[in-house]
Amino acid sequence: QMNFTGDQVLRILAKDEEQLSLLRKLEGMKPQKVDFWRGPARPSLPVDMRVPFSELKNVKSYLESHGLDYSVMIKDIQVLLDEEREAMAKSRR
Amino acid sequence: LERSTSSFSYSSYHTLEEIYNWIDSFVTEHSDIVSKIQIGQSFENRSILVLKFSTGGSQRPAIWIDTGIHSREWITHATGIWIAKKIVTKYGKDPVLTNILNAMDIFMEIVTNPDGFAFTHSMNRLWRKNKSTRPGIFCIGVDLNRNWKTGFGGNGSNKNPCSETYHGPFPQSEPEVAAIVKFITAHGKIKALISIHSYSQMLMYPYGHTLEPVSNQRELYYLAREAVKALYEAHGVEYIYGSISTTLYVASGITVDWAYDNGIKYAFSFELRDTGRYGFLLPATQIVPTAQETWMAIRTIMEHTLKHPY
Repeated sequence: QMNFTGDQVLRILAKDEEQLSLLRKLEGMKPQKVDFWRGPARPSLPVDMRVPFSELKNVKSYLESHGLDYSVMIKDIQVLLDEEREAMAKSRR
Repeated sequence: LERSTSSFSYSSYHTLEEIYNWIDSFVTEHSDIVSKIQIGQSFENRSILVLKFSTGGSQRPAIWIDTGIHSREWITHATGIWIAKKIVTKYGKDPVLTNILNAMDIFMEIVTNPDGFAFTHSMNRLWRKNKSTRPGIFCIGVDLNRNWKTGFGGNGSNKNPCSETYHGPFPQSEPEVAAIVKFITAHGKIKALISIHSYSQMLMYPYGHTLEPVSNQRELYYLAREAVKALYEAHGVEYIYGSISTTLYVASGITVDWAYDNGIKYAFSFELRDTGRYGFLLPATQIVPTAQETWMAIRTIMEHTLKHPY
């Protein structure tokens, strides 16, 4: 199983198209910096992106340097995955 | 393994093997109204299975429902399973559903992307695409909701095989998409198509590949409004609705655009829960309420389809 320890999902509320295009730029960066869970669509809709732990510092400074407000929707993906797997095992038992 | 559906938990997530075993038990236990059709093989040669709900007749108009085309969207498979159970439970009791099934068939493909789904259990919970590979191409998988013919390769899809929205080498290149196209085209009387995704609480209709409205825009808009109202009344979850390109973003090569362009007027795409805390990792405790509200919306669309034959 891939391990997502430390990976976070950030929620960004882009104010305008310019901020949306800044987010879209992230998608093409190498190495892969983000995996969009809710892609950049329109200012009225939130953008959710999973950021690997190794890229967190870079991505957060990119967001802050461009004035993009964000919140941490999921603090550690692996914690939720472990809970999900435990719930499945419990149900099976 | 479960020996009957009675011990199957509809409020838990399940592996592909468990779901396929459930399908066999489900069909055996409800053989008077449900049968199983294999419409093809996935890239890794897994069976692609469709449940057919029918009370008889031949060549009846029908409704198509698919869940799980993006493998990490587990709430959609779980919702499909719950709705299948609901249909056999409520036929003969719910007059709306009974009228629908006395005149139409319902086809449900619960695991539309079996390879991707198996991979979310074995290696990568957050896998989205199928698992196809091509010689000389390093990255794996095509986005099965960018591989349909209408608008193929347009905006909102990606020609980069490493992208999560990679559209594939050519339209319907993926066996999982080709199987549905072949089945629906051969059937010829599918009157509504409902493709279920997660997450972000949206109910949308064509087009995705262009901002141009479809000719039935008004009817689909009002039907979507009715459906999300019925959904809201279940648990108070608010949905937004409209065409894909104006509600969400431009996306090309998607299921419902193909469906609409192939004569299926009532073509809808759902984005189910999460409301903003768990994303794709929606806790299993939310399976039943999500399924309950989704059923109310689907029931609304199916009833409208029955009452407005074309």
